[in-house]
Amino acid sequence: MKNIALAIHGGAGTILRTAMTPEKERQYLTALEQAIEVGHQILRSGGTAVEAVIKAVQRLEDNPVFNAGKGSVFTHDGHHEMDAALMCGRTLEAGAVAGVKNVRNPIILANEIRVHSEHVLLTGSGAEEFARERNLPFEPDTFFYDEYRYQQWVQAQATNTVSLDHTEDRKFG
Amino acid sequence: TVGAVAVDLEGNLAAATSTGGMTNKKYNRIGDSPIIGAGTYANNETCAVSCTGHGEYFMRAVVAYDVSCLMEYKGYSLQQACDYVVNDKLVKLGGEGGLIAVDAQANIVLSFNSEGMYRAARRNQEPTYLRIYND
Repeated sequence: MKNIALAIHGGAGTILRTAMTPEKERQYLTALEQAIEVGHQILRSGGTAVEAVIKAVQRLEDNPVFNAGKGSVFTHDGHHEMDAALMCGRTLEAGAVAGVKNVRNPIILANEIRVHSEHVLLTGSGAEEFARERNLPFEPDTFFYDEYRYQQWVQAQATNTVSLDHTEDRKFG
Repeated sequence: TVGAVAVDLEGNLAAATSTGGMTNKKYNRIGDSPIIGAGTYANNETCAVSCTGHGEYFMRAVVAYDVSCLMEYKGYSLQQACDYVVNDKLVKLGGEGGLIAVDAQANIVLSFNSEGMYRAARRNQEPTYLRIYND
């Protein structure tokens, strides 16, 4: 039997170690464990690597503790713009999407672009139009609202900085 | 940013990355995540890679494809390729972040030069590896 393997990440912009509480740590580790189990189960049952990475990322997108999908950070104008990409190592087919709003799972859209279009990367309103044509779910702005992300945005606006994921002491002004 | 890389029973690889970008970003800024070869790349002959970090540096360094190229053209192992790109090349550029990668032999590398990276991995029936910081 061949080997199977799955790895996931939830971003390198972690909460500072000094600010991490046991409760928060458990929350992050549980979320990671659930996502890896979803993908690994697919691999164990003979599913493809493409299916496994899509489902694992979808699970992470649905968890607001990570900066993707539902947990996406606020842009300068108070919206959420999301990007995603997917590549198959066997066929070298790739699909990607950038700057989309209100699409529930951008990774699903990236895969739809890979499978159902002759393009690799679609952006903005055009990508959203393609998502509607493929009947992908959209969510209202309230779905993407998170109080922690909102406070990050308020602080960033006050200091006119741009910050990476959770990291609160390293900003790019 | 979130991401996943995998190798299946057929030895096929895949990589996926998704992100909400940077807080308070303007001008429709796009990072490395949706750029094939920069933040996301997969090739059965080499590896599958998903990146996370300060995207502008990852784009300049073409990080994901660079890992693959080091394996293909210089014969580096997955570990050697990731270590060089993340801890040498990226550091010299000033880029902070990391990546996850897997090859067709199910070798896994979780490499980062930041204080931490939310990460997990599982190979075959081995226990799940879960970490946040550089412990």
